Amino acid sequence: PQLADQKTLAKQIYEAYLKNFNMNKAKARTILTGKTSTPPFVIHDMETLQLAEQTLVAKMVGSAGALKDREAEVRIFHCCQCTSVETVTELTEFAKSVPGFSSLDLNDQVTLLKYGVYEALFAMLASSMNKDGLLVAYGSGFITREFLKSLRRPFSDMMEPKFQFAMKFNALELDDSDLALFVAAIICCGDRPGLVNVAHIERMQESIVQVLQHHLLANHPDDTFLFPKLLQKLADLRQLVTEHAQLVQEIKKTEDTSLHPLLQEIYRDMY
Amino acid sequence: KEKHKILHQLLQNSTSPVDL
Repeated sequence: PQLADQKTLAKQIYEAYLKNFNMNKAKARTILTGKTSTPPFVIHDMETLQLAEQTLVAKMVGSAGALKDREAEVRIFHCCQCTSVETVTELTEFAKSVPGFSSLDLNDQVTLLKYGVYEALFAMLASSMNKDGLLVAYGSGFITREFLKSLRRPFSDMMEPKFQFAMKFNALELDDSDLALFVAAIICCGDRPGLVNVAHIERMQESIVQVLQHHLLANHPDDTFLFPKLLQKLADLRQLVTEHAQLVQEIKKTEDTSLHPLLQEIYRDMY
Repeated sequence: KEKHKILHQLLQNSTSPVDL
């Protein structure tokens, strides 16, 4: 009966993942490997960026909006924020579908999201990346790693650490069923600062991590060390988020850019 | 609670538009 419970939990979490996230690894890989009828529009310089803004991301940039005359770095930073806000919204809905999450103390739910969403976001971002770039605008565009690196500092420092993480993470060859459980494990984490009902969350975490471990053994029988490798990735993600939060604070201090109120809430007093 | 107003909103509403 315990095994049956585990299978049910794995299935519920995987279904919630497929339902709530607009992009997933299977979709992203189909596009990145050229198996779609229309390949993504490649953004590799200022000219192609402008073209993409006029067509793919017109809504985000607001062609007639306040950002029209701002420099490319600021416009790209703004686009990153829009995507982040959307993903945080999706992650919130996903978390609510994880069995047990909604019955947690509301303040604890907030704490789990505050500390978990960026780790989850960067883990999932890897699905949309290859060594040369990153899918954007729901997979209709592809922005090159070189172009992102060529932006002026500090904006050029934003994505390179995520690419470096993604290349190592993608080498583990997880599929969406693995990622769904991994993202759930990131969110249901008992050692986030300020949690009230730690015991309740630790019980949830334990069952999710156990399901993840069994699922990996069944889904990747040739890689017996995949589970410990993934546990290490949890620590790497925490470090990646800490560095990202510092960079965003620096940008906020030195650049004339606004930060979305939802993201401000998440970053405020984070680490 | 005030410090995380939008996160609270997102958790309590099924979907809420989060515009810049």
